[in-house]
Amino acid sequence: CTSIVAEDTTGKLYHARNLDFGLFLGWDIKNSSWTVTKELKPLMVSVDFQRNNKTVFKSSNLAGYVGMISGVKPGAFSLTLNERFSVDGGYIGLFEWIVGQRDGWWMSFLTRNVLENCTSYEDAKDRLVNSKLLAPAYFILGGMKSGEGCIITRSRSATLDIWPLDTKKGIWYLVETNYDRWKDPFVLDNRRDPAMKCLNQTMQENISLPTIYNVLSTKPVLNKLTVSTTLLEVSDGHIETYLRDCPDPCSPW
Amino acid sequence: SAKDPFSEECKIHEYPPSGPTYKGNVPKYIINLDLPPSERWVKLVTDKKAELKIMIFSLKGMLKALIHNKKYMAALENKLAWLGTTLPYPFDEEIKGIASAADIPLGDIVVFNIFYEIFTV
Repeated sequence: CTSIVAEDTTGKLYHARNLDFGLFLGWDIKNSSWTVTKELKPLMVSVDFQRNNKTVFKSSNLAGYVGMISGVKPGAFSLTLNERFSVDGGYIGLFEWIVGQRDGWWMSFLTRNVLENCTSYEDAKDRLVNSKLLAPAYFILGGMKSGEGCIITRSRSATLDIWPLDTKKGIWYLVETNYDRWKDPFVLDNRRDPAMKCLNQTMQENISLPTIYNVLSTKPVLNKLTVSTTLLEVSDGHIETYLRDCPDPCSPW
Repeated sequence: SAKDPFSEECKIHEYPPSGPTYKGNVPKYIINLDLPPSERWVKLVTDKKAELKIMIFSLKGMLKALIHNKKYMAALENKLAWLGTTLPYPFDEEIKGIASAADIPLGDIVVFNIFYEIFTV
């Protein structure tokens, strides 16, 4: 996955993501695509969660999946979840759950709970930083006001890093793929540098959801695993999701 | 430094989405949180039942390639269904409602919902 949070020169925040999934889950030779990636596309939906006929939050989701991977709480915050791979991975949390140690959160259930119940950027950040998890993760959080954006790097038990937007120091965007920011990405899977190059070329004064869509449409940020692109904007609770394809030549991940 | 063979110049006119990288919009649904959890997803899942079955059939096919023994597969499916009963409220009830509406075994819907935890290794 690739998630981006960016702030324009007026202090308005934008959030977007490419959902990449299905690596090594079957290769469809005829269509030159990953089997599960292809089969997830018709399951993508845009969902408006309502209580008393009023929107609580909106999300881009997979039919049959009750957790959240991308969502926006209008007037409060936006949130995306990126996978973080680790030896101390979710299978250990899963094992602990099976043997009865059930004090951690299932990842996408936590993001759903945050979108449903938290009422502000700070509230959401606090919950994402301090909850015990079953699996490591990157939480990409955006807010309403200037500077309200961060990437939270989590192990199962601790917060390893909080990387905030800071326009005074020239940090007007944050990009998260599936690697810790203090480490180089895997040499065969460098989506971070191409995304940063395109954001730098775009420049802060031109940043908007359409220009971020351009960045997320550039190979290898767009690749054979990309199921969809979701654009989020907090102030009016806007969410739009598009199914994607990556015709050859295209990176397999 | 070597250039990524698949990289390209930054795109600048991709929005509004069109062309070969655009596969379409996604349908919109409302989930009513005032309904009992088991009823919330019924409309959505009924509409997407066929697509959900295709995806789960693929996943099971891959799993069967690893676990040839039918007895082990049945035991695993039972275990996953049990796992579904241990999930926190309201997620457990929502998942049961989805399995029932889609007419798919509970264990299969459980495994779809815990994909994240399984794939972070």
